[in-house]
Amino acid sequence: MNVFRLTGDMTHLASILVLLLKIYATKSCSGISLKTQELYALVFLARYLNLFTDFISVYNTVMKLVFIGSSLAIVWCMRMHKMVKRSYDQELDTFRHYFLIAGCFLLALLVNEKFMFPEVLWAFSIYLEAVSTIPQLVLLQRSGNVDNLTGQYVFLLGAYRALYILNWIYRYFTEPHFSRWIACVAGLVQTALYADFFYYYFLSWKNNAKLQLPS
Amino acid sequence: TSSETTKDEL
Repeated sequence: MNVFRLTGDMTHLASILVLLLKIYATKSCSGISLKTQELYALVFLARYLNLFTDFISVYNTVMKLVFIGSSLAIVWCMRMHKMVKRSYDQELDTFRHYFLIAGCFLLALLVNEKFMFPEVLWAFSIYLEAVSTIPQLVLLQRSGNVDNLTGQYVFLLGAYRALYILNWIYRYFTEPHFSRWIACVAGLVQTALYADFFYYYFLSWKNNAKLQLPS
Repeated sequence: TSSETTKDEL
C-alpha cells in the first residue's frame, strides 16, 4: 500500500459519501445518472468475487463490502425510494448503457491476463469502470446547471483513478514484477474521459461561479 | 507470473 493508492481509495470513498449525503440530505437524486450507478454496482460485483476466497487484508475486505453495499443501496434508493425516485431525471438519463456492458464483456473475452473465468470477469470490471461514467457525464451536459454536491461527487470520482495512475507508476518503479497494464490503460482512458469536466470544474472554482457544462 | 498477480487493489 502506498500513499497514492490510499489517497485514491479515500477519494473514492469520499465520492460515495458525498453522493449518499446528497441523496440523504436533499432526498433527491437530480443530476445523478441511475445508469452509471448500475454500471458501478456491476463493476464491484464482477471485481470483488474473490471477496470470500482470497483474503488480502481487513482493509481490503472492509472496503470491498462498503463499495458493494453502497452502490447497491444507491441503485435501490434511486429505483425504489418514493421520494428519491421522483427526482430522477429519467428523460435525460437515456444513454444506452447495455451496449457498454456488452462491449466491455466482449473486449474482456479477447483481452485479458489469462483466459480464466475470474480473470475475464476482472478485466470486464476494469473496462466497464473506465466507461461507467459516460452516462453520468452525458446527463450533466444535458441537465446544464450542476448542483454543488453532484459536481463534487463527479470530481472525486474522476480524481480517484488519477491517483491510482500515480500508484501504478510508483509500483512499477518499486516492485520488480509489477505489471497492471490492463488496469493502467483502462485507468488512463477513464481519467481522460473526465478531462473536460475537470476543466469546467476548475473554471467554476477559479471564477467562484456555478459549474456550467456546455450542452 | 504476472497473470497470477493477486488482485490486491480495490
